[in-house]
Amino acid sequence: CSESDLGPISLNWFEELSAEAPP
Amino acid sequence: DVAEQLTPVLLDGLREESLQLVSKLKDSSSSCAVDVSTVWWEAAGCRELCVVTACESSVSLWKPLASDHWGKVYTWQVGEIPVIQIVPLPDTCNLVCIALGDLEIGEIRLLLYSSENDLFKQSLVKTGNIKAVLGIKDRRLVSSSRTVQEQQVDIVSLSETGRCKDGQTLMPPEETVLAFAEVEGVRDALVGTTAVNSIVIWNLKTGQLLKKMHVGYSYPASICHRAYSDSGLLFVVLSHPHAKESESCGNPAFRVVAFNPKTARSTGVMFSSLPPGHAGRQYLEGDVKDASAAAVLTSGAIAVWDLLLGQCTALLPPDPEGSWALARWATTNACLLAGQQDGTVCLYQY
Repeated sequence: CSESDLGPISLNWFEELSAEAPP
Repeated sequence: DVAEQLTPVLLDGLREESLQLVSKLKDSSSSCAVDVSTVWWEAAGCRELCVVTACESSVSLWKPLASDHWGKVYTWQVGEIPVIQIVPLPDTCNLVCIALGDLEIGEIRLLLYSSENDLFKQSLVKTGNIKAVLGIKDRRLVSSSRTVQEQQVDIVSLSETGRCKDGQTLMPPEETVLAFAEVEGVRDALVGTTAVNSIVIWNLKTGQLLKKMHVGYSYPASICHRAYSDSGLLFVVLSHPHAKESESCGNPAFRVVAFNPKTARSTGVMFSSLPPGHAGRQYLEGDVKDASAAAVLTSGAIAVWDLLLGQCTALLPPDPEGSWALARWATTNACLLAGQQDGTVCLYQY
C-alpha cells in the first residue's frame, strides 16, 4: 500500500483522531 | 497489476490431512446444536481448557478425560428463550456467556460456578433488542441495541465472579452496528461494521466515535472478525456471506482490507475465495482466529483458509453421518471445533 493510494499515513492515528473527534 | 496481485491463488489438491481428527464428543441428550466454544475452567486447583456446547434449551460444559475422551461436567437449563450463540470472553476462567432470543438477541446471560455456595448458576447481564455482542479484554462485553428511536452501544464490565460491575456508553453511529472487533496493537480501539457497510472506530476509554469509513457496495452485509493496526494502517478481516462472484477476485468469503484511518481510504490486501466447485451461495457461518478462517459452506463442507496467503488450505467434506453445521476455533492451539446438527462435535488439530 502506498501513500499515493491511501493518503498520508500517521503512526499515531488513534491519538490524533481522538484529539480531533468531538468528546 | 493490482488485479493480478489480488487474484486468489488456490492450492492444488486441497488436503483434508491438514486437519487431523483428535477427538469427538457426542451429547446424547442434544438434538439441536446451536454453537460450540472453549472456556478455561478451574476446579479443585486444576485449570483446563474445556468445551462448551449449546443447543436451544441448554448449555453443557465438557472437560477433557484420558485418551482424548470428554466428560460432561454440568448442563445449564436455560428455560423458554432459545440460545442463539455462545459469546467467548477472552482471558476469563469459569465464565460462559450466552446470547438468547428468537430471531434477534433479547437477552445476554452468564453461566458460572459459585464456589461460595457450591452451585452452578446463571445470571442476567442485559436485555433488549440486541443486534451484536462481543466479549473483549478485561472481562467486558460490548453490545449494540436498538430502541425505536435510537441505537445504544454499551460496555458492561464483569467481576471475576460474574457480577456486573460498571457500565460505559460509546457514541453510536446512525447505522445499526452488526459486529465488533477489538483492534490488536491499539489498546483502547474498537471497530464495528454497520448495516450500510461502514467500518466505525471508537475510543473505548473516552467513548468517542473516531471515524466512519465505507467498505464498498460490492460487499453487502460485511462482518468484521478481526482488526489490527500496523505501520499506521488499520487492517480489518471482513467476511462476505453475500458477495457476488467477480472476475478480479473470484468468490470471496473473506477479505483483508487496509484502511488509512486518517483519510478513510482503503485498499484490498488479500482475498480468500471459495474452493473450486463451491460457487454460488457461499457459507452459512464462520470464524476467524489469527490468520486462519473457517466456514461452513452451503454444500455442508467446512473450508479453512490462510488469510495472509489468500489460500484455502483444507476442506472437510460433509460427514457421512451428516453435514457440518458449525466451525469454531478453540481459544488456544490450532484446534478446530466442527459441529454437526445432532450435537456431535469433532476436534481437529490444524
